[in-house]
Amino acid sequence: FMLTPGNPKWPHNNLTYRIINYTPQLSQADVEAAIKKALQVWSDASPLKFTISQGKADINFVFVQRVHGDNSPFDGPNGILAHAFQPGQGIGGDVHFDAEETWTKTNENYNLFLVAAHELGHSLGLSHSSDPGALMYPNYAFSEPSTYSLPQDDINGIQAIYGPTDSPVQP
Amino acid sequence: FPLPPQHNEEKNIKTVQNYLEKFYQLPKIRSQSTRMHSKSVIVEKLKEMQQFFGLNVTGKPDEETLEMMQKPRCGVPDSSE
Repeated sequence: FMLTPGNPKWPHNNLTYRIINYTPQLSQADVEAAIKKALQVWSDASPLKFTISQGKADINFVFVQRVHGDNSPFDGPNGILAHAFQPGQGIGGDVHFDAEETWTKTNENYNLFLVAAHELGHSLGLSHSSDPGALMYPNYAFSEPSTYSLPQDDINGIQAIYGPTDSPVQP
Repeated sequence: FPLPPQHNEEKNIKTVQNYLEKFYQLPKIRSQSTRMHSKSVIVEKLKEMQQFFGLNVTGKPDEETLEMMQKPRCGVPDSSE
């Protein structure tokens, strides 16, 4: 695993999130379920807790396309699927999905849960891993969401930043 | 119809340039003369990319490198600014 240069991290373990908009390709409930599951992947492996917020939130999820005001335009279908910002104020922690991708809850390209889980790694302070089996590997690869468990490389990464989970059951 | 080879080559150069600019902080190459000066930088950046992905470290945009560059991926750079 690799940490984001400068080792940015959230100063508190109780983080808030907000889903700003949705993709028309999935129901709102499916988007919410995918993001909740993506958050859970990281909260199960660390002392972090995530709470939904209707107002200002640490992590905002948004579907946008092409030029969208952050100097990192999306490129339409395929290519770049999403990006996220390292922990910090304002845009920090935010996750942007390319609205022109096909988003799914199945094994068809591209599964929203898997992309959201990867991007959240950046939101929490992880950089890309060179381990092809890691969630933080930069290229998209499908894994079955219903049986998904965070790879050890990513567990090591998140615990290097925030320490082990408070739960007596370690991942 | 298959494209003439020089078109493929030009397309590959563009692919490599765009990829390295986006993900490996390759400075923007604006002219032919800058491109000549930047050749060694491109080779170094290509080697960095190939090493990261566990490819053969040749510094050349071979088939497996180009294939890797065309895979769908996260937009966050692999190396920091």
